[in-house]
Amino acid sequence: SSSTIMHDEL
Amino acid sequence: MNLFRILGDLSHLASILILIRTIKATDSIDGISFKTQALYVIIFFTRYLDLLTFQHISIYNSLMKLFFIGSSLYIVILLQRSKAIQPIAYREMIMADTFKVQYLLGGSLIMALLFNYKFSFFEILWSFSIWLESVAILPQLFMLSKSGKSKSLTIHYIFALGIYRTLYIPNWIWRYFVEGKVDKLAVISGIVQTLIYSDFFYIYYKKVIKGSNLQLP
Repeated sequence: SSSTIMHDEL
Repeated sequence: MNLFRILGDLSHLASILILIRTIKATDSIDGISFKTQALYVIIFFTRYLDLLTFQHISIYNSLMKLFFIGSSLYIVILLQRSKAIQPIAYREMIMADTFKVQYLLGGSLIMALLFNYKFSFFEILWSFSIWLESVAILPQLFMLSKSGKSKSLTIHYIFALGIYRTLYIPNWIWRYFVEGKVDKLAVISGIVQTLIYSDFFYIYYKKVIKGSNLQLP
């Protein structure tokens, strides 16, 4: 869903 | 992905492999903080909950997340297993591991509630894991400072972890200039964490270069 922010770092 | 980020991730990976390999090869848990390792399990489980949403960023990203979750759990199991195999060493480890982690957990929760990108379950847990990671090494450093002796295992482990944290800073600088991207929470907590490690690095430098005894303030 769009409610989640994408964290692309580990 | 830039070079700093990849090298940072690889040194993070290396730190974990160093820890597992040494525990298995030497059959020793001497000098390891169980609390720090248990905190890492909490950190990876709370941060990588997004694996459940199936919003994959990349195969690399997902595989690394699975590795960090699996390996942190494996280390805790290895340490726990030594309770039966080496009861005296296990008891010594627990006795020396006196840092009050409830303050780290409570403090990280407060920081996560105050500072997050969104007041949602996933985002608060993500922020919690970021703050907790910034201080998770403290029980280990505290243990090292109390024993006053340097164990090559823990030194190599902390050193590789410190390199990982340090490399993330040029990674963020790179991303800011090249991608125009800033993850404020990651940067601030990352700087806190790097300062904690730099204290260790300073002591390590003094010990290695000047041959003095390892003692953390």
